[in-house]
Amino acid sequence: MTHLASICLLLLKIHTMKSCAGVSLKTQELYALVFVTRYLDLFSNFVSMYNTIMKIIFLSSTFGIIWYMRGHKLVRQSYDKEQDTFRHYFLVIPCMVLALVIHSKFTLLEVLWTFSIYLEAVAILPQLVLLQRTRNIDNLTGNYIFCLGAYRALYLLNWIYRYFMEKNYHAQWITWMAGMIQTAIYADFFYYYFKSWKKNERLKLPA
Amino acid sequence: AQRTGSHDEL
Repeated sequence: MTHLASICLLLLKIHTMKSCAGVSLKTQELYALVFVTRYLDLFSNFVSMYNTIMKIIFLSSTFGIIWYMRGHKLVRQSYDKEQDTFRHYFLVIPCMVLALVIHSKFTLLEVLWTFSIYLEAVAILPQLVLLQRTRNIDNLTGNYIFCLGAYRALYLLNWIYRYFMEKNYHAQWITWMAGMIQTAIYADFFYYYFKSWKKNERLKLPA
Repeated sequence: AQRTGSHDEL
C-alpha cells in the first residue's frame, strides 16, 4: 500500500503540476526493468487476485510515468536531463552478474526474478543523486521518495512477522539481504526527511 | 509445488 501511495504521489505531481522536475527518468526505467523481470510469472503463478492486480498496477503505472516523462509535451520539457546522468549499466550489469552467481535455482525465470530483487535494491540511486543536485525539492517529490523507501522497510517487519507466525514459511535470504540493503540506502534520506519534517522546513539534502 | 513465502510477494 505504501508502494501504491508512492506511485499515486508521483502521478499526482506529474499530472497536476505537468512537471517532472526532480524526478529521475533513470530510476523509473530501472523500476520498469525490475517489474518486467519480476512479474514474468504474471500468468503462470497465480497467488491471489490482489497480487495479480497489484502487479498490473505497478507495471502499467511505471510505463505510464515513463511515457509522461518521455512523450508528454509539457512534462518532457521539465525533465532535468543534464542533472540525471546516472548510467543504467552501472547498476544493471553488476546485478545481472550477481543474479547469475547467487540464486536459488538456475532457471531463466528464477535468475531474472533474482536479478529484479537485486536491481530493485539499488534502483533508487539515480533518484537520490538527482535529489542531491536539486535545490528546490517539492513536497510531492519528497513524499514520493519517502513512501518508496518506506515500503521496503515495512517489508522487513512483515518478513519478521511471517518468519515467526507462518508454519510453512521458508527463509529467503536473497530477498532479506537485498531488502536490508535497499532500506539502508534510504537511511540518509530518511534522516533529512524527518529532520525537515520536525522543523517544518522544506526538504533539503546537503551537497 | 508452491513454496510458501518465496514468490508470493510483490
